[in-house]
Amino acid sequence: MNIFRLAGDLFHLISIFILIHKMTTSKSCSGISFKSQALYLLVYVTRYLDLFWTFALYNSTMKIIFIGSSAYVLHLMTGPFKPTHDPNIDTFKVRYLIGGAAILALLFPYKWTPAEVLWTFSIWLESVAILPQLFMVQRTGAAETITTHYIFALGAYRALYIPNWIYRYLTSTFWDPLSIIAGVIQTVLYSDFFYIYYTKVLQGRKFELP
Amino acid sequence: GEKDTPKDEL
Repeated sequence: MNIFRLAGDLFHLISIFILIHKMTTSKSCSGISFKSQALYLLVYVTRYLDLFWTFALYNSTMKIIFIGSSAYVLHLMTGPFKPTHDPNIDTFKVRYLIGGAAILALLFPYKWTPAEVLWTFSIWLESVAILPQLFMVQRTGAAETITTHYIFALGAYRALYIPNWIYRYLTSTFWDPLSIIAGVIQTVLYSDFFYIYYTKVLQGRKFELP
Repeated sequence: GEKDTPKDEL
């Protein structure tokens, strides 16, 4: 474990806290993409199957938190706060994201075992899972400030994994090319959001697309 | 570097 990965996981927890806090205090899930939230549950369920055969206090705790919280968010969006969910602006075609990740998982896993193929699927799916959310913000042209903090923290989590991978490569020749390639793509997909977030939200202005 | 990943990352 290193400081970069610890900070990344912390940002991941923070993003989940911000999201649930926003939904429970405003009693609304407006501006949140249900499709992205559903993709995240799929990412965690397909990646953390090893909960059943490996145990590490830190990793297992986090995996349970991520699976549990993403299921809880979906419950909130389909249950109490369903009236505030507008599916007409959540229109990204996730079948292409799932299909693309599945093809890459079948073509280039580290090993052709069910666990490895599902893990690879999860890595590729996570790299694009934010697209429905970013697409929704693009379509509405703006986002609540709290929602932009959520997206920022979520983007920062995987962005911090990049120095973690560099650190691990330099100190222990640990090398996971699939995670690195997908992690870089994931972070690049946030780049225009990061730019607007930095130039607008951090200057105290509302998040509005030009 | 080692390609086999021990899956010790989240």
